[in-house]
Amino acid sequence: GRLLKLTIQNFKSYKGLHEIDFGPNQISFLSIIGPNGSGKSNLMDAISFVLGIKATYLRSSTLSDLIYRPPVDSFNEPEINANSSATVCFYYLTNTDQIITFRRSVTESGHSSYFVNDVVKSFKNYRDILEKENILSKIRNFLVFQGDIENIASQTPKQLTQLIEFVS
Amino acid sequence: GRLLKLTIQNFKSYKGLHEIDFGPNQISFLSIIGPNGSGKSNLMDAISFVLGIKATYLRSSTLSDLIYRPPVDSFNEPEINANSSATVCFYYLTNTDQIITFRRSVTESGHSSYFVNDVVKSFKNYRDILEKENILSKIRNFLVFQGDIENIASQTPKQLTQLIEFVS
Amino acid sequence: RLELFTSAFEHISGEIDKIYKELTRLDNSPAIGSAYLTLDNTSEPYLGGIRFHAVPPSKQFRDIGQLSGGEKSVAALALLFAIHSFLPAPFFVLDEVDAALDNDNVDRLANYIRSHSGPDFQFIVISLKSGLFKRSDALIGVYRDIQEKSSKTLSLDLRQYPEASSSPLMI
Amino acid sequence: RLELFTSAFEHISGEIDKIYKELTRLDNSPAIGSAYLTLDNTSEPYLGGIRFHAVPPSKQFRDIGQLSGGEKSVAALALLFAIHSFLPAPFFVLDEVDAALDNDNVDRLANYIRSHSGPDFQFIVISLKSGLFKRSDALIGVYRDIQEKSSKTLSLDLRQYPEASSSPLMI
Ligand SMILES: Nc1ncnc2c1ncn2[C@@H]1O[C@H](COP(=O)(O)OP(=O)(O)OP(=O)(O)O)[C@@H](O)[C@H]1O
Ligand SMILES: Nc1ncnc2c1ncn2[C@@H]1O[C@H](COP(=O)(O)OP(=O)(O)OP(=O)(O)O)[C@@H](O)[C@H]1O
Ligand SMILES: [Mg+2]
Ligand SMILES: [Mg+2]
Repeated sequence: GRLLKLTIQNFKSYKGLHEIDFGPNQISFLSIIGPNGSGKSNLMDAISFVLGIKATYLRSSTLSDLIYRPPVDSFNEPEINANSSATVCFYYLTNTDQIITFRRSVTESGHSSYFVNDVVKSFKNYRDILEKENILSKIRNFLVFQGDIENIASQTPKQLTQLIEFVS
Repeated sequence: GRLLKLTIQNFKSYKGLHEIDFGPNQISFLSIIGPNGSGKSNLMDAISFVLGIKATYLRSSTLSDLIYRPPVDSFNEPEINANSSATVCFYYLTNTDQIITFRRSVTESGHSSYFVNDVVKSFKNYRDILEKENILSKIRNFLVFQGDIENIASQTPKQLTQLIEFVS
Repeated sequence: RLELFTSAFEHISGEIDKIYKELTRLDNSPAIGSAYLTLDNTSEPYLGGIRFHAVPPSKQFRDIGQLSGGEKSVAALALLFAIHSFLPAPFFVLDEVDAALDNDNVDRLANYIRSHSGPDFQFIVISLKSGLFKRSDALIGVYRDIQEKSSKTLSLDLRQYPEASSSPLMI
Repeated sequence: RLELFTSAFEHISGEIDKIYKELTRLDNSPAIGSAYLTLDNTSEPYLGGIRFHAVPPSKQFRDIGQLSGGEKSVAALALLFAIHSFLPAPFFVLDEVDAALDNDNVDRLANYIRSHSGPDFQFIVISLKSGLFKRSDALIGVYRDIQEKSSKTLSLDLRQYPEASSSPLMI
């Protein structure tokens, strides 16, 4: 299968609705570029978020930190959060040419909801459907977050065994 | 003051004697370049070692790991250590145009010895002389090891207080 | 359980050496790298640890902790790609994995991605180094719209510029 | 004790904003960054914590943990240079501190080093990015001598090549 499109709404530094197209079939090597602080890692966080990854792996302490916060003029003012939720939707093409949409949104209170083809699902169910496509958000063996690459080589023998056990 | 010259003998990947000249007075911005694994960070480790920094900050578990180890052909062979010690010497020019040589060597057993102008000193004494030149190897505020830069910004408030207290 | 574990281990251990050699192949020298996994407990491997060894070309065996920053990144990538070969996720997202790599290693990584990506294996790579991103099929440019106080994205299909050097980005 | 601490804190806190502004100055925009330190316990500061805040240009106040990788590196460099201004060590050794920086930030760092280094403040910088090392006075090239199985070094004085572009390294 392959990743077709991503839509992001009020997620981290992305205010309002944004659509990112991953291009036709022949595009298999895609680079994300841009200056420091522009929002590249936030894009990876959006992809990870919609796959069910926890907030702590997304450089945030709570899920509500993921919601776009409008800038405030001084650091004393309490942030009035104009948006009460953040949503990411992921369009996926299976090997049998079927399109599945995975959607996750989070509210100000930190409550997540998961949808597959617009039908609400439990987190467990959602993850099982992803696992059928070999997308294992439990072990994240296909996601390398910024700064993590060197830690992967220095894992302890115990950690490596766990990883191989998981994969098998 | 300024750093004039460094001599390295059997330290990490530097076999035998090597001399690195930091150039005349007008050279104040010096870059160390070279491919991955060539020995750039080992050079910084040599500078840190001669300033009295512990082995754990030099990516090594024991001081004897710092001694050049000749390659072995298979990983079963015990490493016969041709060199029984590693030495680094640091030529420093003070503000009053005096040259001081700081030297540190370590033996296979992990025993360090310290010399200032070829006179043996205790570690404490050695460090005190360095501190007169504002070289504080206790807080290492002038050394940034590979990969450490981002951790410096994310220190806890307590750590920052300790740092400022030390400096004052 | 033993069977599953052993088949995964055998496969990954077999692949890792091939992949590591591809990621460390030197153009002008016969020296080659090698990488392998060893088991602490061979009878019940899932109870013991697994050790990962990577030896760069013309270097000798050393504990993985003694490799340089760049050498470690290359070893880690080989491990990830080897695990992927056993259980292929449809895509990879890599965020500045090239930060510690010198230009030769960046080239070799770009070559590896170019030759292994395909309709069923997408690479999404965040990078600051033109040596890597100029080799991709398409770019997503991210910028900050100061008026809107929001991140924005643009897309550019690089396939229309046959030679990277002629692309509008001057990369 | 209080006096010593306060004088160090006041000095460093005063400098950090100036240095951060210099490291984040944008060529084509009036927006400026700002950085400051705040005390948790103002009466006996050495008993409380110190918080470091850095706000990139045209961005708003956020916890330092929410900055991007590159933004954090720049903030950390500002803090280091501010501490140095209070207690000047004769030299700095920086090992690939530019790894997460984009080309503009690399330029600004090179400018900062160029204008602050001098006979009493030597910068020794390890870098893989030509944008940084081509600006230095001299280079130490490190290579691995395969026959000898040892690292070796070469020196090159860049001052003899007025324009970086004409130097033999083609950097
Ligand atoms: N909830 C939020 N609302 C608005 N902005 C946010 C939110 N969370 C994070 N940000 C902003 O996003 C920016 C960081 O973006 P990101 O980490 O994606 O940058 P980047 O492009 O990866 O940069 P680098 O190249 O330095 O790694 C920060 O400046 C941060 O303040
Ligand atoms: N005691 C030792 N004897 C011989 N070689 C050693 C010793 N300790 C470390 N090495 C070797 O030194 C090499 C690492 O060098 P170093 O970390 O300086 O590289 P580097 O130039 O900084 O590379 P990078 O650009 O990837 O950071 C390793 O390959 C390691 O095996
Ligand atoms: Mg980033
Ligand atoms: Mg290094």
